[in-house]
Amino acid sequence: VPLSEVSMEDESFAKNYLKKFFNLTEEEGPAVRRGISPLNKKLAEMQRFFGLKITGSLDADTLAMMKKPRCGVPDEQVAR
Amino acid sequence: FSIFGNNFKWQKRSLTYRIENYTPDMSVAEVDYSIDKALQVWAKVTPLKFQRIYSGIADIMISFVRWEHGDYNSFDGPGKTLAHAFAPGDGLGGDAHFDDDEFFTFRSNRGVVLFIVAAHEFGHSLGLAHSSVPGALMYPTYSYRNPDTFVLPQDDVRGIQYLYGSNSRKDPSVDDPKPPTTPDVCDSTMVLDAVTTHRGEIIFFKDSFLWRSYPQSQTPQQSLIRSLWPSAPVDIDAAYENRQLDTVFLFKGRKVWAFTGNQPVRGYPKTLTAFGLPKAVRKVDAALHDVNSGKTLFFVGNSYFSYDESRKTMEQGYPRLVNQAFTGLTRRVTAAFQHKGFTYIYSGPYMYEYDLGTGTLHRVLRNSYFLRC
Repeated sequence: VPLSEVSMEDESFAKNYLKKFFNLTEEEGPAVRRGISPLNKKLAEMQRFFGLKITGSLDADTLAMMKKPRCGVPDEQVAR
Repeated sequence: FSIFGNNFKWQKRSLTYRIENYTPDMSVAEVDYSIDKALQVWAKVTPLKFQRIYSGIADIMISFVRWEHGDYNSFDGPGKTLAHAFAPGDGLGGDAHFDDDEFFTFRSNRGVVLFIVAAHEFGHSLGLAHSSVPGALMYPTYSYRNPDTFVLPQDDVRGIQYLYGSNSRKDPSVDDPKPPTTPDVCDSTMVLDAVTTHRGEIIFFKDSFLWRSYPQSQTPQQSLIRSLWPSAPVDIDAAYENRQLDTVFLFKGRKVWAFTGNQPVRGYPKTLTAFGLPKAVRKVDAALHDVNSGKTLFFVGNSYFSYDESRKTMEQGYPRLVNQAFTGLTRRVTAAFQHKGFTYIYSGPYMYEYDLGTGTLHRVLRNSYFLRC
């Protein structure tokens, strides 16, 4: 399900998830207009890490994985 | 496995831990036992030793807290984040915090098992980061495991021994259970437990794992069976999809579970007799639903039964011998499914492609044919 059809609530949940666990930084300036947005890039990274279908968009499987109970340590070495 | 970094590990081999407070969900003795057992998971395979202290600062300080609790890493109420821990170091380094808005249990899956969560967090306390191997203890998401039968998976053993080496104290004469590994789907000798279709996917089962293959996907998506169906059994015997009912049936021993999407169907598990099989049948080896006839074939040893789904009765004249209906099939059937009008029957490491209507054998393929290895 492409991002545009996802509820605002789910989109915000997904963004917070990617910020917390995959070091998504705020999207600003022209970089967003050129190429893949940081959000889609991080979605693809997260999908690759969890062995999900790599779509770069917030599909049902990806959202289901995000909603699973989990450890609070980031999956990308932000801690370092 | 992955680590926080080479300098994120303890230089000493004897570490201290302290339980600062307790969750009201479990007795003090249960918490003490779960924490000690969770540390022993790592001690067992490394030179590390853990000593409990009751006051002062320990290397690993353990506490049950809620929401904001002083480390700028707030918890979030019930569900979602269950706990977190810090990489080895001074101060917060090594400490583990458990979100006391969760319901922790000693071994039941009515909540989250403290032992499993703690063992994972102590992996972080010792320097391991998250693993992307489904089934690894250090995989980020929680899934229920029976604490009484838990054995540290191979990926985690490799990770912790990369940091600290193996357990030199171990008595070589004592045989430890082999660490479970995540099966390699492209291992041509692997015998699958079951295969089924479901909503356009093909799902392959082995041990506690499944692989979902989409028509558009490059590689099948591997995960734990229980991350898709938490109440499903592992090490199943057979599986099939009834498309009219939009339901997948999983067989293990005399029981049958049913799921639509990722939801369990009410009233299941049922017994094999609910599918017309005689009481004497204790397990089925494979199940195949024939879309054309609406019959489901149950393979048991060298024979098979035919169950009429619409009339919900076993057909007369069964069981029959498998090799009478399927030319070339001389060994036990291990899995079966239909795809694009062809019937695929797995026997050992091979897969036989049949036209079910005529029983004609078209090809003999390897097990991994659909797994895009």
